[in-house]
Amino acid sequence: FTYFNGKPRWNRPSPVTLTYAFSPGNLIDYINMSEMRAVFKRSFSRWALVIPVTFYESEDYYSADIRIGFYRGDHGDGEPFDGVLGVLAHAFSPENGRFHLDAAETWAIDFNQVKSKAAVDLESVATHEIGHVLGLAHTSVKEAVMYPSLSPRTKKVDLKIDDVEGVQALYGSNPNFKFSSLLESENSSNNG
Amino acid sequence: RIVTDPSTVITVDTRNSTWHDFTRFLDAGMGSQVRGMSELKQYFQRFGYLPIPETNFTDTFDDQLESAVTMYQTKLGLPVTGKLDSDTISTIMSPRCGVSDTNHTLKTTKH
Repeated sequence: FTYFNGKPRWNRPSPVTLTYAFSPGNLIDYINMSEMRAVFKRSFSRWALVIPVTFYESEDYYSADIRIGFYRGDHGDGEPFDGVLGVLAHAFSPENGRFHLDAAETWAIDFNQVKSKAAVDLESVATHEIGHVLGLAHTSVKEAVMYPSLSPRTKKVDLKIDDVEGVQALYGSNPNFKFSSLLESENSSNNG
Repeated sequence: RIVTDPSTVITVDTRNSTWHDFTRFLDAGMGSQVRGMSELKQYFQRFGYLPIPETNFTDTFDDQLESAVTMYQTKLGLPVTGKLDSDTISTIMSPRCGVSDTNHTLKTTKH
């Protein structure tokens, strides 16, 4: 795992509470909001399981700590999106909170429902970008969520030891989290 | 036998308009000149492997590009060959996160 320059984190009294919200005018119309909310809730929960940080969805986009939106091309932050595939999303380091996804992608929640060869798993990308929002940069561990690339029609949502150790070095461990559960999960997936 | 539902016909081209033709650089080595290699250099600049100030990239595989390839392979957990081998080209062409791998350019402070 690696960090952004200066190792920024959300510098608040523990336990840290962060709100997130969806940009009202920058969403995609083929995924309904209840499904979208469920995907992001699961993605945030994975990180919340391992660190003492709690995430709440807020209705107030402008005051939320983490602001999520889907954008096309040049969307004003100096990091234009490039159409289908290529760059999928980006997020800013703490305590900025901007979380942008490329609206040009074919975002999928269930690959059984979306047949495009270019479909990208929304939950995998969301989980990765939340890592950036929390302060993790890219890792060289291919199996980890924080590895920079993701093939189309691939799901990678489970945090690996590299991801967990990285984020826990920033925020500490969730007292209810046991490393043994992660090791068991990794071993079973390796053997499977 | 599973019959394909006509509504599931795949119509989207999975190639990225920017990076799909990077296969032409496969096995290019030091000193070689391949048309469009400057785009590959822009890719490496974009993700933090070449210095930002450079703007007029040439199409020549030079020392700077070799260094960028080596650094990329190291950072991405690939076999470090310093060459544009198939593993490296394939990884470069994969869809990815827009955050830089080294300079971490998306690090503005909260407004």
